[in-house]
Amino acid sequence: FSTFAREPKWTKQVLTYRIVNYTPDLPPADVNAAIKKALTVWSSVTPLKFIKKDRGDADIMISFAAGGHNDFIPFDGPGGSVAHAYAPGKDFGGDAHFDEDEAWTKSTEGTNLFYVAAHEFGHSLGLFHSRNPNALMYPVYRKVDPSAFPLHQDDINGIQYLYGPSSNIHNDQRESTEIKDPTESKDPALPNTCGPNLTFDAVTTFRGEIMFFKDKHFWRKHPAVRNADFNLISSFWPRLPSGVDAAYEIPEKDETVIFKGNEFWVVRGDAVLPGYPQKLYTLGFSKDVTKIDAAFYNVNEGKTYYFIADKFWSYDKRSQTMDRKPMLIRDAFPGINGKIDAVFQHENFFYFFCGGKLFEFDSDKKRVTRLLKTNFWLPC
Amino acid sequence: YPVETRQKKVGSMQLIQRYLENYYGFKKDGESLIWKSNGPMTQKTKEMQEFFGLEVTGKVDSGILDLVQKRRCGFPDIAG
Repeated sequence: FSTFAREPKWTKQVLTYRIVNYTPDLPPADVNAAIKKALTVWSSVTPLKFIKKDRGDADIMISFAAGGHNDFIPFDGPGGSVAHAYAPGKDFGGDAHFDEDEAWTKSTEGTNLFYVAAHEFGHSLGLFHSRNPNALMYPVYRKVDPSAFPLHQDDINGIQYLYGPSSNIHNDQRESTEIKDPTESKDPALPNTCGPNLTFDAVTTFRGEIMFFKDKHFWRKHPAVRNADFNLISSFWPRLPSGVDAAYEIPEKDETVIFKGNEFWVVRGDAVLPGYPQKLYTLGFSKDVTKIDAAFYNVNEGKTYYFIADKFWSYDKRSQTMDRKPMLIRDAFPGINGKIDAVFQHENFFYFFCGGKLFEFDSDKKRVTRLLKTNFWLPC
Repeated sequence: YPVETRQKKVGSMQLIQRYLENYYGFKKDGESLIWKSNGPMTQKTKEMQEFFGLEVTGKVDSGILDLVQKRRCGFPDIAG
């Protein structure tokens, strides 16, 4: 492996990326999935984490363009140069450009987007070309099995030379092939992703993905991608506590509110906004409300719902008013009874986690449409 | 018939020259190039052969012709 001159690399572990425009060759969901998978290749063997942004600046700006595209390396039509990316740094540092004149695919036909993206993101993270013909960072494109793990040991040596190994067992695909001695681990046993009795502390949408919080960790899942990442909460937000109670996202503000006990934090990406935590009563609750069980923001109504025991309050952002009195959950959401562990909205459905059950509630028909397992959203 | 072979050869040479310019920092100095045994193009061809683990001759051969026609990353192999 080799690095760029003076070894430029990112000094932070959580990086943002944004897909500025999309190739018409593939559905946007497939482009999202290929890019996420390509980044996961590198996060699985380093402490790095990647957060997707839908607007504004990001560390790694990803775009498709043909011919000249405002930098010094114009593309050359079909074939030849298929993509390029810049070393870590400000402005266009880390950015990856893909030649729109290629036929981008997710198969072995044409030019496989996942494979090329994984190579270019190696540059975005600070790796230069490798002379090893079996390495991902070898400059010549070759047909590979897109479903195989593309990193060669040469690539792993290179990226870990810059950033060190992964700190997370689940995320380190190579390490996961090692059989570890369970008595060795100091942490409590990790939750069994596919256990029948899996419950969650909180669930929320987060920049196009879904986050499932449990004790010190959370699963991150893109609805269109089969795999789920498993991370420590502290690796994203060092100041947040473990064992949170509730969480909801307000997409139009790019803010996610996270609750524990009688306090709540607001985060934007990997940053906790200044001035938090604040107390629950600042939201309009009476002082005797010391904890909430679950919450979600209905993007269609502009209303936030807060669930406590068998009742809920709602806050209407248009009238900026909170319900004076709570309502019974079963009156507004027929079929949903008792305490709620977590809830989130996906399209026109609300997903209520109650103990070992997951209820899918159709917000238009106002009724439960399916009874699911709590691990329905995870790759089990 | 020889004319056609000559045209194809010139085409290949231009492709190789552009490849060396794009990825090996070759700078054209205006004089006729390829047959100067120790000219800049020969040097750059050697660098390319060395990078790809080919036999280092400085001469354009089928290995080089094959490589320059493959899809690849647009970033140079030799830092400018």
